[in-house]
Amino acid sequence: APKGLWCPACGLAALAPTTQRDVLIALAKQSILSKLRLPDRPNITQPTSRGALLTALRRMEAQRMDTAVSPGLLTLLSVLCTGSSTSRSVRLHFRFTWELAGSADILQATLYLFWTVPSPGSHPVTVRLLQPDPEGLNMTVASETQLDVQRAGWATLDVGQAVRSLFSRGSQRLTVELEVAEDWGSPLLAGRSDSYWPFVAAQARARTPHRVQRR
Amino acid sequence: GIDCSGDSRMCCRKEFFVDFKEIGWEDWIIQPEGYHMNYCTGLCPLHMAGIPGLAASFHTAVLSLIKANNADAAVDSCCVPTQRRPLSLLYYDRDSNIIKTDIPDMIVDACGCT
Repeated sequence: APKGLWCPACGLAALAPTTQRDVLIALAKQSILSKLRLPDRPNITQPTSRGALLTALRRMEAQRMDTAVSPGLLTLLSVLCTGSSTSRSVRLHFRFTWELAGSADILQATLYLFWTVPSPGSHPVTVRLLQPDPEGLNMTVASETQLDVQRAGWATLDVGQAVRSLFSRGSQRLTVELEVAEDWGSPLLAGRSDSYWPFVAAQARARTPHRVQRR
Repeated sequence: GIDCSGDSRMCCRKEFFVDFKEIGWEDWIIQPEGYHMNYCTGLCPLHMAGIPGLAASFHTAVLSLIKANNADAAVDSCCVPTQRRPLSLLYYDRDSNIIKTDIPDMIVDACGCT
């Protein structure tokens, strides 16, 4: 309502400017959180390094993944969260958001890896996607792919099926195992700079909540 | 649409920017730096009525409120958004995943009288 008058719709007197500002900020917070279906603002315990984030966004742009052009579509980035390795194999763990599992359908998911090669020529690598067995005690192989790495650089692998099966089983963690034929150390450059960290980019469509029409 | 300026009491778009850093949200919202939560305010006298608006049903609801509160109010049109656009967000969720999405109709670009 203009200054000094009352609102013709609700009958309340106009608010003092500072009160009005507080009300508007509270409304802005509530509006964003409700549209993102978040009960509260997330507390970030493991922020991704800016280098890894910028690289991931740049790679996605290069792949023309401008998914956020129509309502309900979103892109999710899960950057490598932990990993372990032996002389001939590396295990990468990616964690996915819990809310997404129940409220969105995964349209596609791509694993991005930055290969490094010890010498010119082809280097066979076996990529296994692992998932916990029903008891959650052991890992079983969900899929296995044989690759021939010819040169250093970014490579992509379709992991859409594995991520969909992960969500359908209510799990949050995707484990990728890379096994190399000869003893060339880690096939990834990740350890040397966070700009080369592996990440998974998934496109998902938020499920619209079931609407009941009152007649 | 008209942007509010000076003491005009006519229907206009009021700019309002929420700076995420000011409200302590800059750690989980990566981009953008804030939210333009513009809103529509001001009166719609008869000669301005009829400019197409977005929420006719909203208009009906508000009108019935006005009549309930003040039967002799000479208002029969409301100042509502006529153009809106999405808010594009890049943010962390609770599991430190990074999500990029567009929330439709979050930013008011123009206002008009229904």
